[in-house]
Amino acid sequence: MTLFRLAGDLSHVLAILLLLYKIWTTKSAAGISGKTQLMFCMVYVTRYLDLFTSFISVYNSTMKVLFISASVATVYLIYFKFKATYDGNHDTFRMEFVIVPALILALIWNYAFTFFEISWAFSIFLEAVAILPQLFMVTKTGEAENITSHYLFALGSYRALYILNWIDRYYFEGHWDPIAVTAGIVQTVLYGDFFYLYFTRVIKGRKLQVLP
Amino acid sequence: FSGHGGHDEL
Repeated sequence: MTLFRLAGDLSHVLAILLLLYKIWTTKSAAGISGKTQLMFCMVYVTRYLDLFTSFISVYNSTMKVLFISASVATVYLIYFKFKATYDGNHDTFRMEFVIVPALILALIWNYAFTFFEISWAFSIFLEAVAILPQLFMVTKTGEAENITSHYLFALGSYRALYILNWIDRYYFEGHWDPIAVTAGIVQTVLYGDFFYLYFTRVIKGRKLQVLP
Repeated sequence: FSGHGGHDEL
């Protein structure tokens, strides 16, 4: 466990808790893409199928349970409890356009042609693009609430920190995970435009607005 | 990570 990976996981936990906090306290899912949260649910379920079969550590298992349960809770809040506040008209990204390619790629590129490894690869590829509906929604609505932009910053930072972790592990342990690294780079690059807006606007106390 | 020993990262 490198420091970067721990920082990345904590940033990930922060993002998940920030989102739950925002929806719960404002009793509203306004500005949140339900499709992105649905895909995150798929990401965790397909990645952590080994939750009951392979025990890595208490930390590892705890985080898996946290990620799965928090993402299910988030989807429940958006599509059920605060359904009336879900802004479906602006959440129009076609999920099949990312789910199908991720599945096809997982069938081609995986570490073993087994259900578990194909499911794991699918999860890694899907996570890389799962944020797209949310980023599209921000551009469509033209702005994001401050806490939503902090959520996105924490979420984007998590995999960016993982990249540092992978560099660290390659340098010290001499091996790397090509599938995770490739997808992790794509995932972080997709936040590029958002990071720019975040640092030039939100940090200065202004609202995150996507300039028309 | 290793295809067989499972993936040790989240």
